[in-house]
Amino acid sequence: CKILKCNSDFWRATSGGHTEDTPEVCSALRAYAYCTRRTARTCRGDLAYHSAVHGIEDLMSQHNCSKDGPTSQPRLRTLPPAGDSQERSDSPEICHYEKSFHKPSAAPNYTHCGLFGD
Amino acid sequence: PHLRTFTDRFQTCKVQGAWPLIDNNYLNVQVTNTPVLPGSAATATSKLTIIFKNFQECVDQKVYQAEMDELPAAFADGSKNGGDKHGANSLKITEKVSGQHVEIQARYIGTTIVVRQVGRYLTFAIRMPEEVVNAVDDRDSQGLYLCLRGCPLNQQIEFQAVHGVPMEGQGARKPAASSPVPTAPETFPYETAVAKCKEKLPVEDLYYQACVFDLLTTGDVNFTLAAYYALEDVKMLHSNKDKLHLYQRTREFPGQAAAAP
Repeated sequence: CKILKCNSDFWRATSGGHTEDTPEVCSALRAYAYCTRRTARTCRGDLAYHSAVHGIEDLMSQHNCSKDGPTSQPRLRTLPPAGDSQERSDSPEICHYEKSFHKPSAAPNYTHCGLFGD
Repeated sequence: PHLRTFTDRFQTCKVQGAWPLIDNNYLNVQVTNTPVLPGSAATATSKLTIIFKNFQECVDQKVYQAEMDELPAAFADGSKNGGDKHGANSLKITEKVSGQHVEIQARYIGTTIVVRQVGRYLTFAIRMPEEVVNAVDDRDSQGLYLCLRGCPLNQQIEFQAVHGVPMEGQGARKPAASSPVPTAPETFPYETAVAKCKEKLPVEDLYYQACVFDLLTTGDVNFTLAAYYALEDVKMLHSNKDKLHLYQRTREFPGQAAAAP
């Protein structure tokens, strides 16, 4: 369940201060809604997820946002390192496990399995 | 084949026929094992199928299949990446040695797979984040896959008892009087098997012992390389460098172990 990442992306997108005007807020809210939809399956029953979904609905009706429209990107997106630009520039972050791993403070714990011989 | 599980259990198993190694929300791996000699309980992997399941905007479903003497450097549909999706390059096949060594990077799930053909048989090695290993919807079905649970007890071969394969620090011992597995024709005297394995595997760990067992069981010197490359894959893929060499075998069925007080 990656609802925390969705939350932090939204706060980062709206923490710049100049996002008071509606178009900015609406695009950030649409991006937030899109993010929660992507993680819906793994967040079934997760309280943070359901409260985020309801919160988004409230804010969108408050700001009269339409469901369709541009979505804003998180403001502080790190640039991909040099090298295989084809892969990095168009590969969404979700397709890079270590980048999208939701516990940025801890590296993933890797395990190994092997089969050989007779 | 010899199996090292995700929880570092080392077992030698019969598991003849098709058996699942991995089965979770993202990946399915199945092997087919065949007897190395007619009537032998010792089997080796003759076929391997890996299914990378459809994943959001990263990859379409992709199937990789390898058989004896056929180690392709592409998925079954001929492609080498994850298809037409936005993040297709987060799945990639690389040919290391033509017909012998292939590496598959599934970056979207932080996973690396190595498939080799050594002699006539296949070897498999994988590195996968624990979170992905355990990502299953239906926990009950998870019980059957070997990389997580190990082999069922009735499929395990205690190879020291069968061939008197030396344990760590022991000299070569004569075979046990009764041997449930028919032994290979005497093409490999003990001393030769031990010497051959020690050349490639100087540390007398379970990989070395597996090597001796394989030579005594098949008489096929290629199995020296199978054990050697398996350990090389551990060095490349295992994140805990203190656990490269294993010395203790596991006998009980992990499920039982878990139930033990």
